[in-house]
Amino acid sequence: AEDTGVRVELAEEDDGKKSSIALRLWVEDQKKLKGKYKDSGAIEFSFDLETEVPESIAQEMVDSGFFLEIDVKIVSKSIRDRVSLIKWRRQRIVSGCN
Amino acid sequence: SSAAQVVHSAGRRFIVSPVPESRLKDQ
Repeated sequence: AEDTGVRVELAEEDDGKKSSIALRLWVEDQKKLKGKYKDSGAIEFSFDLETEVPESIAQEMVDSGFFLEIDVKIVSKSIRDRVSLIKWRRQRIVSGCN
Repeated sequence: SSAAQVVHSAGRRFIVSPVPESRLKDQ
């Protein structure tokens, strides 16, 4: 995944079953952001792998003042990259079991 | 302060806490 300067990780162990997971996002390299960034620290949130899309999370973070509108794409891409990796790992575990 | 802060937006909860120094790149 491209280094967007925004880090997204699992905030807790993924049990591979629950559709809702806990993620944690923070800015590792604020020079990669286009807008002025207020250092908010690590932002933990839940994400439903089946019903939600990263773009809506990123937009809510902008609406909450964590990021500027100009950076909504970079934030949603960072979340998307991590979510894709989690889904890939889950599928790999399932296919491994099969 | 270093305590976690909770922000609500559109029914979603964001929990904000300090990032450990070790996890920050050359900021």
